[in-house]
Order: sequence, then C-alpha cells, then structure tokens
Amino acid sequence: FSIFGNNFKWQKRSLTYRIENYTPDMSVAEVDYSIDKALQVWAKVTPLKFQRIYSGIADIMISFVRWEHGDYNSFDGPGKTLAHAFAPGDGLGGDAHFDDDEFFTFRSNRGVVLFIVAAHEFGHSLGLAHSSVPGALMYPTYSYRNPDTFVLPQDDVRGIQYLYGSNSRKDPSVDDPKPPTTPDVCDSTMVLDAVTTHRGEIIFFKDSFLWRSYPQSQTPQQSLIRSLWPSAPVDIDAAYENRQLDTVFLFKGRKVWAFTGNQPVRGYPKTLTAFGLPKAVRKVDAALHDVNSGKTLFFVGNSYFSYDESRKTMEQGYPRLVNQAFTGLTRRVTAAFQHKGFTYIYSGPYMYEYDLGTGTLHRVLRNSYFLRC
Amino acid sequence: VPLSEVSMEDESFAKNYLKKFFNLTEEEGPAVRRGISPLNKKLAEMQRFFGLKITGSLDADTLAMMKKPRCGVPDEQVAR
Repeated sequence: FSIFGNNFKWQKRSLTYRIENYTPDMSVAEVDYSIDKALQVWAKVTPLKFQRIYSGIADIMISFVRWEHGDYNSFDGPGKTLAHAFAPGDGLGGDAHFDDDEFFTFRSNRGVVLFIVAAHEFGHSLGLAHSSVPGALMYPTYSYRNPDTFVLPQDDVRGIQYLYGSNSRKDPSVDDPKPPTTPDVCDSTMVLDAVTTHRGEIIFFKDSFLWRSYPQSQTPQQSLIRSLWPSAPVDIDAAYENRQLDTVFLFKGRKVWAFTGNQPVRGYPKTLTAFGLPKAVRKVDAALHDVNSGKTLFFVGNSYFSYDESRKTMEQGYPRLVNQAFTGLTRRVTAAFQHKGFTYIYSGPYMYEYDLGTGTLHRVLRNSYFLRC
Repeated sequence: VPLSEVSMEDESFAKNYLKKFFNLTEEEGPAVRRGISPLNKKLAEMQRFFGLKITGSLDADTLAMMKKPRCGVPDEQVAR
C-alpha cells in the first residue's frame, strides 16, 4: 500500500459525505446504497464513521460529472479514466468525482460496478494512494468484483489501519471473513491450481491470480487472471495449451473456457463431455497436453483419461491408475505441463519431472522450481 | 515492440498516460541525447509499478495495461 503522506489524513474520526447529484445509469436507491456500502468497507476496519448530509459542505462531496468540471482534472469520455478523488483536506480535499460518461451498474459487469469504483476512490478520500499489489482494492486499474462477496483485501486493511488504527468498536465475538491476500509465489508450501504454457510463456494459476514467466524475464509477472482474461473463472482446476489451435483451455467444475492470446474463443465455455469425459466426472484435477502424441491427459483423483485431440474422442482402456503410469506418484495430481520435452506433474508442494514416453521419473523438485524464487 | 515501430497515435497516448500518471515532464535539451530518455525511464517505472516485464520500451503488454479502465489519481505522488 502507499499513502499520500502523513499529514494527508483526517484528524477527526466522524466524517460527513453528501451526494450532490446522480447518474442516470442507476436508480437513486441503488446509488445511495452503493455509496454507503463503499464507505462502510473502510468504516468496518477503522474507528472512522460516516454521516450523510443533504445540504452544505461535507468532508466528502460526491458528484457525477463529465469532461472539464472545475478542478483542472478533466475526464475523458467513455473508458480510460473512470473517476478520481482528492486526498483529505479542506475544499476539494476528500471529494470524489465519477465520470458520468461511464456506464455504472449496481452489480453487473456489463458496465463498471459503482460500489467497486467508489470504494477505491474513498480510499483516496481517506488518504491512501495507489498500491502496486495486484488484487488490492487500491490497485489503479479496474477489474470486476462481485459486490455481494467483496471483502477488503489485506493490503488495503494494512494501509488504512496504518493511517487510522483498527476498529475499536468491532465486536470480537463476531468473526469477519479473513481479508484475501495476494499469494506469495515463492511460498514453498503453496499448492498451485494449474500450470500451462502459452506462446512460449509458462503461466501459473493460484486463486484469482496468475504469474507469467517468459524465458527472458527475471521474475514472473503477477496479475489478476481477469486482467488478462476478463471472462475467465478464478480458482480454476486445470489448464492446458493446444499449440496446433494456439489455444489455452481453462477448467473449472464441469465447464471449460478457451482463449487465444487474450481473446475468448467463440462457443465457450463448453462442458467436460465436449472433451470426451464421462458425465460422471464433475471436475478434473489437472490437464496435460502431450505435444508428441497429440493426446491430452485428464487427471481425476487417482486415475487419468487420455483424450485424442485429432479424433476428438476418449481413448479406449481409460481411465487408468496414475501410479501405474507414473512411478513415484502416489498423491493427487494438482497441475501438469510440458516444457522442453519433459513432463512436469505437480502433486502437493512437489513437482515430478518425467520422460512421458517411458514414464521414467528423472527428478523431484519443489513447486517453485520454475518461478525463479 | 520497440517504440519506433509503435504508431504515432499509440506513442502520443503513452506519453500523455505517463505525463498524467507518472509525472513525465517534457523532454528538452541535451539530456535526451545522453543515456536513457525520460520517456523510457518513465516507461520502466510504470512497468515496475504494474509488475510488467521491465523493458523501458512500449511493448504490447505495457500498452494493453495503459488502455485498461482505471482511476484518474496519479500513481506517482504528484498530488502531494
């Protein structure tokens, strides 16, 4: 997290806000609710309280404006800049302006969710600057989050409590949901959700995050899955790349999404049965596309299926037991991919390096082997 | 994709982005001829902030990040 500066914070704990006008995109009740909910995000974890006033000057004046609107910080039409706010202080200090050339929504991702944008801007109104932690609410770029399940991430909690302390009013007997954290890719105990290659990169998935490792890069580039693929699921089960199709497939539950580059492939998501898997299979643990044979292995529990991509059928004689084909593999497979002719199978915090043709186990490595920790 | 192969439009968009969010100031005088240009320096700063591959040049990922919808507050404490 970062702050504007130690003297850019409110000295009082009870702040006022006023909604000066409304966007035509949402009902008055929806705007009122979204703004109040966005302020409560911060009130919940600090001693701060917010009281709405309907006339006069409030600490936080909230308005929907377009282009030049009197603060020498013009908006720019649809897209690009969505809103801005000012650090605590007199006059414009604390005020939040929303670009009414955007299409604001109550909770759908057909536009931008006002609650999410407002919660971010009110972070500025209270003294937080932008965070460089992907996944933090104060990260500069917008990404859709479900307002009904939103929990202020840990980085933002740390930032606002650095300025104002924690919420002394909070009832210790009430268990709040734990703030989501941005996973540490070098945590050797971390179990990855999935790994795949794509256009020469290796992409690692965990929760709502991915890390892209380039052959030339020093450290893998972390970002939200949805900043690369907005329509993709999070917390996925498996992923693989079909190089002939130049396509990455992401699996979650019974559904499969497909992307080429950062574009979704038309006709997806499909169901697991479209990949030859029996209806009884409700999810796959990992997927591995074997470049040599053109077959894709789907790992489910302690067995695996083999899908013939060219004939688009499941091979006869499957499922088979994993430990019959892969020596030393006794636990559930969590991810798999191929790299420079070797097959890497993740199981728990370990990664097993195999020659898929012979099933020979070469090495047992840590999960973070490719993550340059 | 090195800067020289980027369209003029993208280059101008990138410059305005860096002026607005990373306090890029106009490039003048000999400083430009010596060492890394302010533009490339600011590009590297922006790439580091967003966890992008630090190339100092306007590559596709960097341009894609610049075009994402975002907050209008600068990422570098110009406001102070």
